Amino acid sequence: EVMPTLDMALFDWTDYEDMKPVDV
Amino acid sequence: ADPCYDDTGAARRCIPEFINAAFGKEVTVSSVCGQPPSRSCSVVERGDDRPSVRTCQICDAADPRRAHPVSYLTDLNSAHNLTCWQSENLNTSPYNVTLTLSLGKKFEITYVSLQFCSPRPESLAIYKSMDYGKTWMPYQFYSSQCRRMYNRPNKATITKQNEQEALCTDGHTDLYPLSGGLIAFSTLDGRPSGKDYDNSPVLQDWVTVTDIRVVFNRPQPPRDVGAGSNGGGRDDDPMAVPSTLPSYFYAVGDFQVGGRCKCNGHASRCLKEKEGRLVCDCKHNTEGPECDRCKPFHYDRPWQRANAREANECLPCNCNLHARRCRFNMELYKLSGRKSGGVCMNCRHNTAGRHCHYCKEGFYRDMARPITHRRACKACDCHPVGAAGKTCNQTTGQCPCKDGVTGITCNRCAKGYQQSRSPVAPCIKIP
Repeated sequence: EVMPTLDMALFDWTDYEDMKPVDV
Repeated sequence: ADPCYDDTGAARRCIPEFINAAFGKEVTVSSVCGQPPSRSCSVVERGDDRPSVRTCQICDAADPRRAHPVSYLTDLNSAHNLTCWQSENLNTSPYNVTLTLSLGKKFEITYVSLQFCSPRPESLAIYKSMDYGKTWMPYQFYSSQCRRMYNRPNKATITKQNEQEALCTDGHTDLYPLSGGLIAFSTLDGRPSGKDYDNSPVLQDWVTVTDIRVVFNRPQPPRDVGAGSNGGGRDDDPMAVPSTLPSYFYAVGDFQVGGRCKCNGHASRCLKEKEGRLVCDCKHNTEGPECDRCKPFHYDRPWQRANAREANECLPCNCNLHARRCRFNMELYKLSGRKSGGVCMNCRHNTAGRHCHYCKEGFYRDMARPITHRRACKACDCHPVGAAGKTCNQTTGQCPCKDGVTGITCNRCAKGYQQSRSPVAPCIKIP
């Protein structure tokens, strides 16, 4: 079973702005 | 065929041909007759038990038939047309006259010879320079009075301890022959390591010269030479020089320096550069006027002179086509059993290591390509959220994944996990 790739749009970046990739 | 390589292309020792390095070269002299015209007299042997005769000649630098210029020292030496350089008359002491020959390049010489048109000097010194005339060192002395003239013993013994010492000998200082006498200095003759020259850096240094200087210190003293300079014989023009006074001068017909252009076994010839300087035509990945260093990027082992057994060519560093520069490291060379000491510098194409033989941090090896390929190292491409770092396994490319994350780049949740909203723990266990 192949799992889907991580969807960057689903993450909540509120407390992790410094981790957020520029293209998200 | 290139003498520096054998039929299979393997390097082998090569040396330039043996030549008279003085031939055609300009010699600087401290004295030349004929400016203004002068008259000199000498005693000539006639052979067949006939008495010697005194003959006199005019030397006139302006008249080619009566000139004895310095160029005659190193021109073609023909027995049929012997041309002689001649000094001015030396009527009072000191009687020093100097000849200086610049070879313009390092040569390894085996002899220096002078063929005289006058009687040979009673005392003569030969000096050499290895630095284009900046410094000079004694090479050989000839005198019937070695101790008095040069403060050296006559015919000292040469041992392995003093092979680089100039000797003095009373040989070649006889008055006779009055003309045509030879002084020949063999640089290796009698020196113990001469038979093992390849392995004797001392003698290799001893025969290396850039310039040769010959100093005539004293002519033959007046002696009874039949109808010699004391008068009594024929004198072409007794009005010019009183026949009771000796007129000293030196005259040389041929000045030779036999040897080879020094290339340390890495060139078979020397060529003239654009500026006219003589340089070795270096092979075996060497360069320099005497092929005395390795070419850039050929530093895998230290430079060495070639010998009969080994060409000792300079070897290129092994950088797998990822670097253009390298340096030599003696420690690594010794550790490798004296096989390889090259260290690549500025590895490109994301490679690293002494030979640019592995991938630098953040890249992993693409095993489908050889290490020499410019894309042999691929970026790890670790997922910015799923991976715990940016550095992957350099062989497999596997990034370090956070808990519950899987995949080479850590871009998926593992089985039994699902994506969360937290970038810190992107995958959580399914309840």
